[in-house]
Amino acid sequence: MAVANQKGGVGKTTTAINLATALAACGERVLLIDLDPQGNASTGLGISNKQRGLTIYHALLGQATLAQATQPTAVPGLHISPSNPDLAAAEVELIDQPQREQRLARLRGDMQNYQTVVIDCPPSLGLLTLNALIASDSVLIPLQAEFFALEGLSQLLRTIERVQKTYHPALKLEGIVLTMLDRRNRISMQIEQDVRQHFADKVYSTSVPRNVRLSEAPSHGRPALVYDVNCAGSQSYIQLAKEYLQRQRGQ
Amino acid sequence: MAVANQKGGVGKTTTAINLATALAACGERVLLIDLDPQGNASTGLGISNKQRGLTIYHALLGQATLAQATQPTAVPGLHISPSNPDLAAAEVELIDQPQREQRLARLRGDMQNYQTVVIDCPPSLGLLTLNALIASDSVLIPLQAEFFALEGLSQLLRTIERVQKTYHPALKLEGIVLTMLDRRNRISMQIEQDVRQHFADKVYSTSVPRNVRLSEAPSHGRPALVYDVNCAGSQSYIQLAKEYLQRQRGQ
Ligand SMILES: Nc1ncnc2c1ncn2[C@@H]1O[C@H](COP(=O)(O)OP(=O)(O)OP(=O)(O)O)[C@@H](O)[C@H]1O
Ligand SMILES: Nc1ncnc2c1ncn2[C@@H]1O[C@H](COP(=O)(O)OP(=O)(O)OP(=O)(O)O)[C@@H](O)[C@H]1O
Ligand SMILES: [Mg+2]
Ligand SMILES: [Mg+2]
Repeated sequence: MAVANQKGGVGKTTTAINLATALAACGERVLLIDLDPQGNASTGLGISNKQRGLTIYHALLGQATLAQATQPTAVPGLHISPSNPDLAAAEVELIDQPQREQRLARLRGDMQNYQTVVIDCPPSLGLLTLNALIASDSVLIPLQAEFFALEGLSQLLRTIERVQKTYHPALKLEGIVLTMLDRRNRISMQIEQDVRQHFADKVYSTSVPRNVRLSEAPSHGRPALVYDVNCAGSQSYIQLAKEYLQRQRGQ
Repeated sequence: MAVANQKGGVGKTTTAINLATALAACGERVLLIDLDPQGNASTGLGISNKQRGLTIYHALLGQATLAQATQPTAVPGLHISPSNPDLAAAEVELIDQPQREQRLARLRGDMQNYQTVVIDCPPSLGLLTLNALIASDSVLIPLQAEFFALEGLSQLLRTIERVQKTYHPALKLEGIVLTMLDRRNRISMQIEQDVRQHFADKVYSTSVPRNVRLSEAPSHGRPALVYDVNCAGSQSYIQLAKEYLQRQRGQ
């Protein structure tokens, strides 16, 4: 599952880390792939720069297997393929390679040991996000209830349609998750209502409230579910994992 | 001046729009270049999709002059070169062009009529941001007082150094502006203190508080300074413009 949205700062990494952790806590064997050169998902799971010897960059360029570029995290059942700024070079280095958009999909064989693979995407619709969409069964869209974020949603949905037509017809929209929701903010509430009306059951009933503990957890190198399981943020991600599993079973 | 930070959602567009508006209100002739395919700066200044016939994309690819790709905004003294999602294609189309990173710098001649040019950058360190850094005299870094945003700062500063060494020695760091500052948030306050200690006078004394009116203004297609000049957000951008002009004069 790709966690994607070209709008910046909408909660992609926070959702990828905490949903992956909550799924692992439910007993799933989960792999988190950090496909953002910023490496925030790796940092948020306590992977230091020294521990990022082999990264998803090496696996994409065929310099290592996915298994070699994967390591366990402090969360039982959750493994990660980390990233660092070198990954930014992959976009240029893969430009003249054949099937440059299928490099991640070609690694699917190595993902069989995991029940769920979550991919954290960078804030763009470039080659890295394209690789994630083509390699995934579904795409989860974290949506901040703000005007600029809403404006970008139609562009993202058009891109997903193009990927379905040109590369990967089986790609489906997993759903839209409203993030950083502030009940006191009139505009946010209005946007939530509009989105639920327009996209109906594509929108997860679980939404994630704005919760400062979610932004504190990364500085401790731990997911919010480990840092403070009782906070509103963690509870909403546990709820989100349950709803995700229900939707999977319901299919 | 390039407004850049590869971390997403830190307030680049909000800063570019409102600082450009405040400078225009001080009597400066200002051009805002929207170099982000999301086109948020264009939307925030009320440019509809229909009005984006000629965009910065056309000027970068030499299909139009910068003057043809520029239009006035509702703010007196402020012009804009808008963008739309087509701009995302420029990164690939320019890949095998000579001096692809200098395309914007080559348009500097057409910018002479303006006293200040503000460039809103996308959340990445790719070809578009590289063009902005090489075309600019200085770079302004909006910094959200959050852990992931702080982590990306050193990577951004390294990129700026590389641009100074390889392409544009005269590029200077205009400064760091703390955005979305929440006085009630312990971590934010700690980060503000650390940044001010570490970067000293490179950090603007003006910081921008978290203020919901700033996120409401774009839905009305107007800068916050026009939508609600008395709100805390607008006042801080007016203050920021004054500090910018003082620092320019002090040089
Ligand atoms: N629900 C929330 N409440 C409060 N803070 C949050 C919440 N979700 C995320 N944050 C914080 O907001 C910032 C942006 O979130 P995050 O980095 O997860 O977004 P992103 O979409 O991955 O950003 P990018 O586009 O740069 O990859 C981070 O500092 C994060 O800690
Ligand atoms: N000081 C502030 N207080 C409250 N909301 C803000 C503030 N500054 C920006 N915002 C809102 O936060 C969101 C992110 O800001 P903005 O879009 O300007 O960031 P950006 O860095 O340009 O994002 P991107 O990386 O996607 O280009 C927007 O919805 C904006 O309206
Ligand atoms: Mg992220
Ligand atoms: Mg922006």
